[in-house]
Amino acid sequence: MNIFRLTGDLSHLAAIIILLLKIWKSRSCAGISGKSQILFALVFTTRYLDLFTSFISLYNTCMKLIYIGCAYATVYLIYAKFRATYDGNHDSFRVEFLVVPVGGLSVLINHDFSPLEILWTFSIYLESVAILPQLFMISKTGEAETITTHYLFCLGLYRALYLFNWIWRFYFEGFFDMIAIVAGVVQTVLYCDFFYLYVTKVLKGKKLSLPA
Amino acid sequence: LVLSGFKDEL
Repeated sequence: MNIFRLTGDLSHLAAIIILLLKIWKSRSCAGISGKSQILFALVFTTRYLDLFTSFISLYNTCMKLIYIGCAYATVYLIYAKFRATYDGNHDSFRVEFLVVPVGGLSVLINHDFSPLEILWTFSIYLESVAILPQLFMISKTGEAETITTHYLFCLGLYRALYLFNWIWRFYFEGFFDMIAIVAGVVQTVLYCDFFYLYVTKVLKGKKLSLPA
Repeated sequence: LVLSGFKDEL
């Protein structure tokens, strides 16, 4: 555990809680892609199956349970409790275009051809692109609520911090995981355009809206 | 043997 890893995890946790609170307090999931949230729930489910097979630490187990629990709570709020406010017409990204190639890739490129290992790889690949339906939705409507941009910023910051964590681990522990690193770089790059808008607009007190 | 080196991560 190093400072980048810890702040990365906390940033991830902050993102998840910001989104839950935003939906809960406003009683609305307007502007939120339910498809991205389903993908994240799928990511956590397929990655944390090792909860049943190995114990790493209390911290590790607790965080995994919190992430999974929050992910399903978010999906429940969007598709059940506040379904009436869900903007399905704008959430039109075709997720099969992500899940099918990612599934194929995880079968082809993995560390070991075993069910748990393939599912872990699937979750890593899927996480790297799971935000695309949300970004697509924002580009379609041309705007995002400020609280939604805070959520996205924390989520992007988390993976960027993990990159520093991996550099740290390479230097001080001498090992790296190519699958996690390549997927993590892809994931972080997808946020770059958003980071730019966040810094130049949202942090200056303006609403995030895209030019028509 | 930990096949995926970063299995202790979230």
